[in-house]
Amino acid sequence: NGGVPCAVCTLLTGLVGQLAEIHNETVADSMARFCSYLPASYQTPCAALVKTYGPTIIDLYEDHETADMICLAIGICNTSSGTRCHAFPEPADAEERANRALKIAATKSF
Amino acid sequence: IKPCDIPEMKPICDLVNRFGNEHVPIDDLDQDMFSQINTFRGADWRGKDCNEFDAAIHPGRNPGPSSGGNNDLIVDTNCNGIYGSEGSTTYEEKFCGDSGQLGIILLGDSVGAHFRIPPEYLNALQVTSSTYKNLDKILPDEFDWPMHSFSTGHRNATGTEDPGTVDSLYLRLVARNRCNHRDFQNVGVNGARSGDMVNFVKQSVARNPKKDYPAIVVASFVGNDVCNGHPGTDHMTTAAEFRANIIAGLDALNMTLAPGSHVLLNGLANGSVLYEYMHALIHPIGEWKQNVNYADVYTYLNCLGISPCEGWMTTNATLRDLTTQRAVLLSSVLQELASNVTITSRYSNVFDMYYLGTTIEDIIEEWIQEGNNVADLIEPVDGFHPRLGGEAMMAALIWDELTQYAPQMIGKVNPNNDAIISKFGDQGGY
Repeated sequence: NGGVPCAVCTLLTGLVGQLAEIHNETVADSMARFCSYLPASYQTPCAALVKTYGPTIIDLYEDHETADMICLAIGICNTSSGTRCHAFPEPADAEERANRALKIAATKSF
Repeated sequence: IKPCDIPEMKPICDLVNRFGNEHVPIDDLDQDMFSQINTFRGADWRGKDCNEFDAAIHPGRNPGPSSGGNNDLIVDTNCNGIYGSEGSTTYEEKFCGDSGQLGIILLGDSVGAHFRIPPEYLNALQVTSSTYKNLDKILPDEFDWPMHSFSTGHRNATGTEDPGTVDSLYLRLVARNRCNHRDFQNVGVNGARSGDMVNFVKQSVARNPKKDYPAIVVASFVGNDVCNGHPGTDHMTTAAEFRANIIAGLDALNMTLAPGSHVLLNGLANGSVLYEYMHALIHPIGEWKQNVNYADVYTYLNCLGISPCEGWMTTNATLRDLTTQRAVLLSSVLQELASNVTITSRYSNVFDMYYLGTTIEDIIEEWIQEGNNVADLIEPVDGFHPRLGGEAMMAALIWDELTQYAPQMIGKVNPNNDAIISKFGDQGGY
């Protein structure tokens, strides 16, 4: 279902979303905040990740998606075993949201 | 595009992929398997090299004439900080000559290496501009903190590290005999199981039976033979496989260690208590909204197939019981090997063996007696490994056990310790 990269994506995406709420800022700003907190040698890779996945993450957070759904939508997580894994509580319409996320994953080019 | 396909991510992905190799220092000019750089399996993991241009100079070396040395008349060839002479006698002879020097070598897993992801990394309420500043030291050490481990811990935990006092078998060996300074090696590898032992000895242990001092080897594969990311018991090591793995490792040690060495066999941990104490508590990633507990995290990791131990980190009580049963069975194999006369006599010219009876239950009991919460014994992010306090308590209890039941394994108290400190101070530190 995506293994370690999926877990890293979900935890970091969830963290960025929480930072945005705590600091009352946009997800774009919290991603920039997160990257700036890293040691210098990790800031360039972080910026590259933001450049690649950031716009989609921002869009999906604006649609109130969870970190689990976002990582599914950007294709780092998947449902290869037929099960949808989630670290955070699922919304009531999780099935519908997951289907939409998988459609995005199938069409989006990062 | 996968994250590792992004060109800027390549150095980080390459770094992580390198972790699986031979577990020896990457920065090692003279190729003696000791380094002056802390990370990348360097001086955080094994005593700091005091000469990077001469492979004959490294921690653990016997500097006497029997191994071609002059007892460190001018140069400190075993990096213990003792060299020079007083009249016609070298300080190495005077202070260490008959003291029975002994190094310590850990062969094991993430508990032996002290795996730890700082909880503030995942707790948004605690993230500040300084939270991740140590990432460039932590990642090259594979998220392990061997310098704080029960076996080879040697540096104080300060700053953003897990607070507490470091205690270790190494520190106690040095306190007993200052001549042992810097003679430690930590070959602890995340995810290692008994089948890795033989390769660890052959590829990663730096010991020459003719030129180096004897050592205490702690074989400490405490979890991964029953722990993995698979449901059920099919991927657990059987008793027969486990026995063969350990014997292969002991055979390799027989070729590697100097006579007079000792091997401690550490039983498997009983992780069944983890679920009981942790499952209902909030995980750091859920602190902000109080909405993710450890049971949720266990289920999530199991779903992804990446749980460090599905057998114990599961809501399935039957599987937890089966895992405990297998762990007890494998521990009994170690116990049998340590007391089997045929086996022990095979190695008796080089080393003797002792089965460590200290268990996680002993540690928990002691922890509670000291007025602590059991949850504070467990690493908050993984909900699985012992924290610094647990590692230190493990060292203390094992040391007490050795003092009581196997005092011959820890060597003599060196009466020259104070004189060594007076003459050589911190002996070059770490």
